[in-house]
Amino acid sequence: DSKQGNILSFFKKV
Amino acid sequence: MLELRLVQGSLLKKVLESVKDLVTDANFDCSATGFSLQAMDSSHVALVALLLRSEGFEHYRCDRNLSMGMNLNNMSKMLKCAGNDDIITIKADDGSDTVTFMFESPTQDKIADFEMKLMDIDSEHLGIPEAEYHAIVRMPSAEFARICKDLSSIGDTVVISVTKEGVKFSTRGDIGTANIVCRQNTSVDKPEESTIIEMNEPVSLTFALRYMNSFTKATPLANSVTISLSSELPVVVEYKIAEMGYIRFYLAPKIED
Repeated sequence: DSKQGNILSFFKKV
Repeated sequence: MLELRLVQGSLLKKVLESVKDLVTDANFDCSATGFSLQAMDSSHVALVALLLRSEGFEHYRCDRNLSMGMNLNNMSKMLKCAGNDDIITIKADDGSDTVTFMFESPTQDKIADFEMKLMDIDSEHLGIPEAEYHAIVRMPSAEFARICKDLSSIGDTVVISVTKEGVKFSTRGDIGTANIVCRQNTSVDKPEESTIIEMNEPVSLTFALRYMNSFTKATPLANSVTISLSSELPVVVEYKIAEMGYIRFYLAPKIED
């Protein structure tokens, strides 16, 4: 099974 | 004071059609560089980054950096009132809570202005680092759209794998499985019809087809699409906007539990 990744775990807020 | 005159107004219409189902509200940022937008979908799975460079506008006046919060569905409603051949001018005064879209017919015999209310949006701006990708695939945008549409009738996710054999799009669902392999093809006369695969190392990632299908709404903007894959990063699906900039969609992969 797979779960959906999240953009915020790759790109940080600036 | 902001005044941006875009002779090819249809580009802005197409941009809105390609993002309005992914993002509800977004800030459009205007600076000396250009007219840009960065926004995530409500579940933070996808991010869209748009740039229309100032040089691409016939007239570009932006006295100071301005961020305009817009409801994209409402903006789309207004831009749908512009003809495909119309020149579109975006106007806003400093401190105003409205933006005006002016539509001029090519023969100047019809001029319309639509004023839209702006909104305050708390948006998070994300830093997108320059990255080396394991593989970059350039292919006809219509071909990519067709593949995403076809696979979504079979399954919910697509596995995109790049090897030296080519790029493979696979899905599985209750009724069965599907695999579509596209090989490098540079022999065609028109460069926009070629498929070019640059691979530094093999890569295989799984994505939700619902998002991929949403990205393909940008197909009318460009003949080619570029898909950049890395096992450590969201995929980038990029449509170049002729002589003006780009629209890039970033999608976080599915991760094995």
